[in-house]
Amino acid sequence: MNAFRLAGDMTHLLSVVVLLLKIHTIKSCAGISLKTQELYALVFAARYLDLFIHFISLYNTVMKLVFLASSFSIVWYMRRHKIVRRTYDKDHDTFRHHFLVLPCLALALLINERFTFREVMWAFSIYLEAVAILPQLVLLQRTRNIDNLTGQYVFFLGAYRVLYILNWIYRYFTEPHFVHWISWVAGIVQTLLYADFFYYYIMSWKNNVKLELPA
Amino acid sequence: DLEPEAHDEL
Repeated sequence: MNAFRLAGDMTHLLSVVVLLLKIHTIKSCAGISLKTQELYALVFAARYLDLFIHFISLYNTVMKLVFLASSFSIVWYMRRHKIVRRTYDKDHDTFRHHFLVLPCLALALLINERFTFREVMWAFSIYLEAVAILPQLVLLQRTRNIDNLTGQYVFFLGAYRVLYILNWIYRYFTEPHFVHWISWVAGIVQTLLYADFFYYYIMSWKNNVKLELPA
Repeated sequence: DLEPEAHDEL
């Protein structure tokens, strides 16, 4: 495993830790999109179907379990926890996320690395992850006071995607057989979605002012 | 012929 991949996984993990810190410790999910969190739970459930079939490494298995458990527990907290769910900004989290699922499934049936159940579900999870951040970005645009933890959460998620692209470039040159067009194209699309956010995040950090996205 | 490799990324 190269350094970009490890750094990418660590920023991904860090984003989850930041979000859990906000939810578990501060008991708030203000500014967090439940729709995005539900999509991520679905992404991990679809992608990690091979969890108990293919053993890759202990690291791989543990990380998969962490992402599965954390994504489902975040959804649980936002829907069911007595205090946390009251902080959920339902009125602004209006993105019709269900409409993302079917097109991603259709695309996965058409474009996959192999027409088997697990490969189609893998491609589906890749496509869905690429667009899963959209409800969150829309909610951020509508949020007046974006708190630091929410901003950091989205920043780390975006950083994870950038690092994965660097990881693919590295792997392309060091592992001649490593060609995964599906994840590369979807990953680049996914990263581009963060471009606007990154711009405003870095500007707010540079100018030491509160993060706010223009509507 | 290149076979798709196992998905070893997260």
